Amino acid sequence: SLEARELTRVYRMGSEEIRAVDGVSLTIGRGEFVSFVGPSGSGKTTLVNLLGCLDNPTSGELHLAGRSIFGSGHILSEKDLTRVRRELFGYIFQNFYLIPTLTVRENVALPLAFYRKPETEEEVDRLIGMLGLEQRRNHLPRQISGGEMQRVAIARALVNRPEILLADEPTGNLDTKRTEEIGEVLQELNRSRGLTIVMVTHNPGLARLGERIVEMRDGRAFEA
Amino acid sequence: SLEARELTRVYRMGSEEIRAVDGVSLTIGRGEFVSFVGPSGSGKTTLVNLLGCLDNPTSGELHLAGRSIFGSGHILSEKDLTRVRRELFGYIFQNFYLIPTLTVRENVALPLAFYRKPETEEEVDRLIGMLGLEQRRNHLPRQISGGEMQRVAIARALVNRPEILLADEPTGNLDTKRTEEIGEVLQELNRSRGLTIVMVTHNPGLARLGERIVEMRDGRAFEA
Ligand SMILES: Nc1ncnc2c1ncn2[C@@H]1O[C@H](COP(=O)(O)OP(=O)(O)OP(=O)(O)O)[C@@H](O)[C@H]1O
Ligand SMILES: Nc1ncnc2c1ncn2[C@@H]1O[C@H](COP(=O)(O)OP(=O)(O)OP(=O)(O)O)[C@@H](O)[C@H]1O
Ligand SMILES: [Mg+2]
Ligand SMILES: [Mg+2]
Repeated sequence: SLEARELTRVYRMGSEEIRAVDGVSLTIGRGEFVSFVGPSGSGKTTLVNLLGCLDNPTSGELHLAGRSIFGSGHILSEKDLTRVRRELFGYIFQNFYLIPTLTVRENVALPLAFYRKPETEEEVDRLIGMLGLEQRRNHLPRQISGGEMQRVAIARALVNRPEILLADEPTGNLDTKRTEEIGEVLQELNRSRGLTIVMVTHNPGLARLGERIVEMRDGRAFEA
Repeated sequence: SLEARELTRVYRMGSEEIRAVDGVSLTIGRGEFVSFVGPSGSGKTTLVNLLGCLDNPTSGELHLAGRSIFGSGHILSEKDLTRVRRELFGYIFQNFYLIPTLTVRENVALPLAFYRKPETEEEVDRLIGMLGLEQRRNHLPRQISGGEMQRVAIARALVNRPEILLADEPTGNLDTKRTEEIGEVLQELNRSRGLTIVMVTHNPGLARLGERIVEMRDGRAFEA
């Protein structure tokens, strides 16, 4: 479903060259739950941003459901790339990027303004309830805790019932109990809805929820 | 050394009243290493901000080395409060608040511009080395990973060799190995230098490094 071939992302800073992602090839099948682990700075966020079509690789190819997204001489237009992102993906970023001027509920509902699948209106309140945000629905991001912000980001990523969830450290700010709950929610969505999950995590317990663990080290990926 | 009596912080939003910290009384002795744990939203960040003189309580008292900071009819001037913060405390915030236009090295060195103890210039490079940031010293915050940003925040908090370190979830974005290393660094500073450590963490292993664990629930604190 998601196929990367020799995906590479190089940052050039003056004379310095940083190979943040260094020739990564892997396939993530539809409905798989894959965990990415590895030391801080090993390239997990960079790789996940490439897989999620949020960043362009320096070289290499990305294919989505057989369609070429990057590479092989064929580049998707910005407009088509945007459509792919909205229709297929849900994102949980390592920095939550909540809109400071929108309430919790408005932040969760935001993706619906750009693209709405049928029957997703109820998802907003269902997810808010599931993630324990009921009492904070009208608060602004600066009026909630760090873990509450993280939960808003999780709800927002799921509101459009995406086919592929990209989750970059979704529980770093949460206590053990909530982390386990989030883990169960993700596992349930994977099993019952076939949600494809690409998750970066430093939490070994959470990583084991996936059926597959990919380890990153210095921009390279290794099947664990 | 740090004494709180009935410390309370209430947020009022329209008709709603949120008792984020609800009558907390505790004493943290000089050189103690205390871990605060508890569910997301239980008031840990709010309490730690009060203890670190970053926020004013709605009611209750705070005494620092016998000196009254808040409460008992005696309020410190903004100027004196600022001096207390700079001379006594190092802060690691849950959101790192790095200055986007300053490099890693400049961010770490920033507290020295406001207040400098003798012989702290070498601390900048020593901490950068200790936290594995050597290769990123000239990068801007947007050019480093999430865990690297967290490490910059840790280095910056320690650069002025503070007497009291307030650390709000200092390792949420770090892998297990780095988390253990940070834990050892903190333990070492506590033992060899008598650094008083007030740490919020969701990581049970890290919490146990402290000699005391305080649990928070709905704004109240309980000795574990
Ligand atoms: N400015 C504010 N206005 C209203 N409510 C607030 C404000 N800031 C925090 N709160 C609420 O106060 C409570 C305590 O927040 P706090 O940030 O101290 O929690 P926490 O224990 O640090 O949580 P986490 O583990 O998620 O970081 C939360 O329920 C939060 O929604
Ligand atoms: N814009 C940039 N310019 C230069 N180097 C960058 C840039 N963004 C990231 N890097 C570097 O690329 C490497 C990989 O970064 P990435 O954010 O993917 O790591 P990560 O595995 O997600 O780390 P963490 O676990 O700390 O979040 C890091 O060493 C980082 O410093
Ligand atoms: Mg990252
Ligand atoms: Mg907090």
